[in-house]
Amino acid sequence: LGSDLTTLGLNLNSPEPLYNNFGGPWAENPCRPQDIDFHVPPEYLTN
Amino acid sequence: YDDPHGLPEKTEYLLQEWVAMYHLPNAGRDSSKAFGHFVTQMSLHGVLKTDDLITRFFRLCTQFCVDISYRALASEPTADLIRSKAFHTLDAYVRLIALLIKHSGDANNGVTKVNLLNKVLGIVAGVLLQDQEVRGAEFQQLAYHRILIMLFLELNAPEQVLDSINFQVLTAFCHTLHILRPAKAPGFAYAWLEIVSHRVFIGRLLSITPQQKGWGMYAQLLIDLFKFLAPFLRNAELSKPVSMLYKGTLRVLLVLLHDFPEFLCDYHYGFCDVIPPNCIQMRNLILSAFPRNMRLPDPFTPNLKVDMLPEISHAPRVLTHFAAMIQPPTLKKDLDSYLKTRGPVTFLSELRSVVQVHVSSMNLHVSPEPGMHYNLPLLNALVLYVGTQAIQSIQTKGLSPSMATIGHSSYMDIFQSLAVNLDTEGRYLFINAIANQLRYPNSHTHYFSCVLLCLFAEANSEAIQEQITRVLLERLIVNRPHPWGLLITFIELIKNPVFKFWNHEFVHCAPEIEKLFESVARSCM
Amino acid sequence: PLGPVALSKEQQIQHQSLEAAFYHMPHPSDSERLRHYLPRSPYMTPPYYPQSVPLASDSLDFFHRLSTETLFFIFYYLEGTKAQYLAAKALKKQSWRFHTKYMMWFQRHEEPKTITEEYEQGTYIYFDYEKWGQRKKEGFTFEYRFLE
Repeated sequence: LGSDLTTLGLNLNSPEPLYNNFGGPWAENPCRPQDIDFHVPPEYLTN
Repeated sequence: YDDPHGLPEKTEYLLQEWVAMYHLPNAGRDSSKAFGHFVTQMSLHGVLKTDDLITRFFRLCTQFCVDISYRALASEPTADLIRSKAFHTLDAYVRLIALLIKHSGDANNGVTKVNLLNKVLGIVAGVLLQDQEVRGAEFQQLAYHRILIMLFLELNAPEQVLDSINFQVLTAFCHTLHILRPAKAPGFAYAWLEIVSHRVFIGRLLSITPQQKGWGMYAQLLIDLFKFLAPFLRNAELSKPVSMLYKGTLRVLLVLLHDFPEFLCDYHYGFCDVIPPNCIQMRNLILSAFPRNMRLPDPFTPNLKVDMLPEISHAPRVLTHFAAMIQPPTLKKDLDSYLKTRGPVTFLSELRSVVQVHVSSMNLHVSPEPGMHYNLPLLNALVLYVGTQAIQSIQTKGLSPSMATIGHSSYMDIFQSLAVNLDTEGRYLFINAIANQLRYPNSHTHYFSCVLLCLFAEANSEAIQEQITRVLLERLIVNRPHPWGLLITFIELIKNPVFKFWNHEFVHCAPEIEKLFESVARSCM
Repeated sequence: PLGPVALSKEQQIQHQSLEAAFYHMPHPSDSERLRHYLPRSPYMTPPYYPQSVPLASDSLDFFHRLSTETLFFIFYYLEGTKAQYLAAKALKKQSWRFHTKYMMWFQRHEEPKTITEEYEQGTYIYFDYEKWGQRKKEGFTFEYRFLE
């Protein structure tokens, strides 16, 4: 019978595209903002 | 490789030098300052002198990085420590590759940059395949995954020099991932899908690249994945490793269904050609895609007039050259001749009388393997080709497909003869080929829905009617999503008295089957 | 009616490789830059803790509702990520301004005493990431060329 595809951790009713936060094929949850590399102004890389 | 004497040592020294420079706090923005010094060193050591030396340099660096990763995997106690140790070198190496690519040739000479990228990717792929060959079950994807994904991300940074060669960069990576497809590098399969479904990879190939120029390459990668999975999904029981890969594939397809349904619409044919027929939910997922600007009427709407829908006469885009799949050319010639002139009758009688033999000479029979008697791509192509020819013929007469307009035609002759003459396995595949066209409102959905209902109505044996019902039912009882065209066909079958559906023995063959039909019927009425 | 199909020799070998790889699955962090301060190491929190992020937690309004201290934490500890970017936008919305020379955030404490084309001068609140707290600084010259 296949599986209930709404339980794979994807918000299928999201008005936004899913791929921007897609955590990957094995992820149970979408990426959080702190998981996503971002091209911030170099000045922000305060190290 | 018979490397020149001393080159490995020199390369290892240079790599270590670079790694140290890369991690210095004053390496500069994107290590540009460190790179300036390091290129001088590389030139002094002559590793950039010839194309051959550059190739050797990258292969040796890749091998050193891989060795460092295996050592980290063997020595560090936790996943975090393994990664921080291995990535310390890998990320520096990736940065070096990216800088060498960006600075090779003059600024606007994309060719040298892309050539160097292809060289490096080819080397990484070669080292990976050889490593998998040598290490077998001990092979680990960590280093290769990190190098490929971080290099992809580096070369997709928002920089002018990269923007101008972005399509070639994407092409180079897709080409490399095709070389490393799971059937060739099964030990790399999980990392492979991680890269192919990475948000930046999907974004670049399916969204940012203009005119959908990345769609064909992405479709090819998904076909590579389905081809690898097919034999393992063909049998109902999935092993854990296969189940993991299958579940990951479903996640990726759900993202595509949600964000890029038109992509799935355009390439559904090629995907269904390689997805095993028993993989019903995954196939339904692909067939359920419909263009985002389309509003689908509720299939359960009473007295829904499908043929009145505006899109129902529009032909969907099918980006696979299915007509070219009808081989050998003589078969295509005979077929065209029959479709045109509804003769010679021998063509049909051949189909009819020696359909097995004829089927084999249509080389639909490819091997005596049980369950593998038919050339599925040929059967699928034949069905779609005959159907599209029929639609064209009907529309030329200013008609639209219906039980009345499709019958008694050369096209239906072909379908009737296949329905009557194929054995159970062949007919199952044949009916599936038709059912695979039941999607969103378009001329293919409309025509093939009529074909299926016509075959049911005019069947000369109840076995055919039962098998048509089975094929529809097994697609309906799996978990969602269900293609719109599948629902409207089944509803018509159980609702329209002309098919006398409820009189059939098989409808009452078991209480749960009867209950199921009734529950579907109730939701229709 | 298709029945099961035995795997070919080659497919069995492929499956063995896949099975070996199954025990070395890639981590999500394998596709992200190394996080020196806060590595993405999954931690089993008690099941009654929320296990997944609140919806829309990657939106600007979500960040607008975070406290200033939280925004500074995100800015300095999650550098190079989308979270840092959103935190910076939320701080600017609260009229903080990032000084690239000191790598600190400043906010006017009152209308500056002097304003020229190049700079403004007055009493400011700034966030000191070393002492981790807000401080007041009088007579500070905020040069616009150091404004990110």
